[in-house]
Amino acid sequence: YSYFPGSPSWPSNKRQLTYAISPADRISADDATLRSIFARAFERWSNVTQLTFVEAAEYSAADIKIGFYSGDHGDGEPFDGVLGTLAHAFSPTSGRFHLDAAETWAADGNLPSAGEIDLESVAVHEIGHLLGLGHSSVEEAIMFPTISSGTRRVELAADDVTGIQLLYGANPNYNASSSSSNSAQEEKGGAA
Amino acid sequence: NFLPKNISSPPWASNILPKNISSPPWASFQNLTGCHMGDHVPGLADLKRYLKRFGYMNFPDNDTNGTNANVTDDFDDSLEWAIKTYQKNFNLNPTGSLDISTVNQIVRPRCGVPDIINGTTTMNSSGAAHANDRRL
Repeated sequence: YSYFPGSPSWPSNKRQLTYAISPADRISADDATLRSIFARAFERWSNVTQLTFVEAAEYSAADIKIGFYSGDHGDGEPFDGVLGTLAHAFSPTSGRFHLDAAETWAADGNLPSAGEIDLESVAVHEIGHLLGLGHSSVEEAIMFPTISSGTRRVELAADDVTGIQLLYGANPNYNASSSSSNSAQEEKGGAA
Repeated sequence: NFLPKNISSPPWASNILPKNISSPPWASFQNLTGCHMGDHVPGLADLKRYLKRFGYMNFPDNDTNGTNANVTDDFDDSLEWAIKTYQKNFNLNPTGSLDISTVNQIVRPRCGVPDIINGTTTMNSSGAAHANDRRL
């Protein structure tokens, strides 16, 4: 695991963070399924830390703002179309979480087919950035920078858990020995 | 969907694939496989821009003429150093050349957040230790 320079994190008096998906910058996917994918992604981090996440009633008031954008979307980091860069998120306490709308996102809750990018996998990774983690060299870690299309990697690895717990403390209910986080692996979806 | 993953679109693919998947942004880097120090190959300048984007190289975007003399297609010292750093971060053999495993890693879809920020990488400081433990 690694941290951003200066190890920024959310302040200690803010352990419940709100999030919302931009109503304007979305992909065509079932709303309930999309919301459940992000809820699951946030839950993976709350399971191991003292942080909790709730969906905000109003997008503008959310701590974490999620949106799907194409090309130049105003933050100096334009997206590049299909594949290439998939998403990016900013360090605490910015809360900006941007996904490339041009990708073929697997956003139906099923395993991705060849050529599809698993939305939940990318969401879990980017939430790590939003909370303060940088990239990891551990290939099994969520915070490893690359992911192949048609694969799914959503389980936090021990490396991710150690890194985030040093920032926010451990969830008292978290039991490392009963967690699958020590054996996180990439699942392959549809055959290439 | 008929293309194996991690394989760039072959030249003929643009005729039969939908336009939006015929040329992933970094597919052309496959053409650089085998390049090493001292080579001059068209496309290396684009690779330098890729490596700059993710924190492995540092040069100004443009000089006063709108061009950048540092961004050439020459496989120079700075590119070799950048590739070695990239290889260490991704647990690859740090050869400094564009071997096939390095190129295959470079062309994979990825997060847009740089691996090295403000010249500081901690990516391989803890991770590499774990990786080495695994290998042992």
